[in-house]
Amino acid sequence: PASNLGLEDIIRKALMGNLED
Amino acid sequence: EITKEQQALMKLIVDAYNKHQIPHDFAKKLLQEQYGAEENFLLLTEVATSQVQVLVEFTKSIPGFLSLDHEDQIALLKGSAVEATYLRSAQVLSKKMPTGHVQLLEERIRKSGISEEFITPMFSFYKSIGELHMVQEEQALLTAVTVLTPDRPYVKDQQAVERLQETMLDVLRKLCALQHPQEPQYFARLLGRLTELRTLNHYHAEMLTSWRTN
Repeated sequence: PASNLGLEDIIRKALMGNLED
Repeated sequence: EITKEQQALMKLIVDAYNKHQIPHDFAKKLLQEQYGAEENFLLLTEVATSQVQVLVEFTKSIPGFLSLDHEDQIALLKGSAVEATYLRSAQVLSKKMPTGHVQLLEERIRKSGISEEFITPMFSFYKSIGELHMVQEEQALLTAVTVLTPDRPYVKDQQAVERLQETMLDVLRKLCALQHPQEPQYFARLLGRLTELRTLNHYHAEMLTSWRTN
């Protein structure tokens, strides 16, 4: 679940553009 | 006087700010369904994740941001995510909404297991933002200023960040003077909210720890 994803992971993914991961 | 370049910059930032909002589904869920404390907690963490994604998308649109060192980009976003999220929430809560919506959102936050010692400064911040009656341009620029704070942990090229932040501050200062000619202290009041945000950021770390334990 998203709540288990760290802040940095969320930021890195969003910066790379793959939000759906 | 706001130059043409500054006007173009302002438009770009406001458009990006408005374009990137949390998905409608979340907003709907927040307002429609009744939940217990645990579901409220889970829903709020999902919304928080979504808000971070929205923040990243917005930040990518700030001219010059993507030219910064990649690790500095991450450091800036990591250092400002909590503050930018509080800022966005405060703006959402101070918008004109149909009767009962604000109360419902407030209830959801209050009944999510967050202890009262953190709830009080949070709502006091929301209130103080609401009292400013910011226009959209001011909200968007203030968020950009928050993200582009040069002294976040692990930022290597602070000067490059400072240059970008100065550009935003200059536009924001001029805009405040134009929007609030009767209130020469308005710009200073906005900057004061950033100090308040830093305190909230500190509370937030403690709050997460106690929340997880509970």
